Amino acid sequence: TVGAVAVDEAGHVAAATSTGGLTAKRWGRIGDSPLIGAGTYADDRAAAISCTGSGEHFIRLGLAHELCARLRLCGDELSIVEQDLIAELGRIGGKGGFIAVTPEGDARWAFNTPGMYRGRVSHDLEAQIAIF
Amino acid sequence: MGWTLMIHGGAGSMRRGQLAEADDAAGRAGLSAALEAGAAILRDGGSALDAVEAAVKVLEDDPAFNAGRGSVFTWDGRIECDAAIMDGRDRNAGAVAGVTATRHPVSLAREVMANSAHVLLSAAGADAFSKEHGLEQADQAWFAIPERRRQLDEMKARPEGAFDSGMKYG
Repeated sequence: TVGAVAVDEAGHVAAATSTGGLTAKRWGRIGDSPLIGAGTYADDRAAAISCTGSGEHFIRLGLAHELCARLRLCGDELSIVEQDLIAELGRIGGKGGFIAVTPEGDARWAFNTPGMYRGRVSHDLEAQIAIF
Repeated sequence: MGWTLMIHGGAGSMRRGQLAEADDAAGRAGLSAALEAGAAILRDGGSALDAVEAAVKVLEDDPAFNAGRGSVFTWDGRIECDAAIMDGRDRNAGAVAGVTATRHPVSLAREVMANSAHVLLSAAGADAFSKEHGLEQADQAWFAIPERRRQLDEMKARPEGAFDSGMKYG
């Protein structure tokens, strides 16, 4: 699965996610990526988020919308919400991670796997690439 | 107000020490190219929506990643892609599932968002929508790479591993 989140100079956010799914998937299985609110969500009142990992768990948590809702309704920092959600994902047996950015420009990634191919760049930060 | 772009890309093995140098380099090169594609738009004052689509399209074309070209195989030996896009300005959204013939599934998701009354289209219907709306088409050979076929063969050789979390997540 691949994905991107961004905030532009006007303070608008967007998210996109794309995937080939799981190797050897059957029965018309669909994961979280195309499900708005599970693997992908964007709302200028909160954040944009794209997820990667064991999709069934992201669907059960409604993770992308949950993150945005907690930011919007609870007023918590992104760093707090992301740690809560990655812990919650782990508690139900889910693996993977997500990237999120707020309209204020706070941008973070979180994952509970050995690594996640990831990168970020901003108006005042050179491109950073990491795997582990 | 500044701009920020973040990306992720699933590419298979992620065990430190088990990732081949060439795979490591391919992954990093792909991520760099995707970042630059999106950053170029944001740097020029473009929209977040255009930037995320541009970044994802680069990753979809890169066989190192499991999306578009380089997607994994289904049990039946086909490639079926899913994608979604969402605009934070108005919570407009589009998505596709199980599409087989659009080169950039994320652009098809955007077309669903921008030029249909729906949010999520699937399978044959989504393929037909793609053709009708003039999205760039690609045949299954475009998406297929030998390593993903090998992974399918490995998975089918041990059918108890119907869920590939062991392979993907270590």
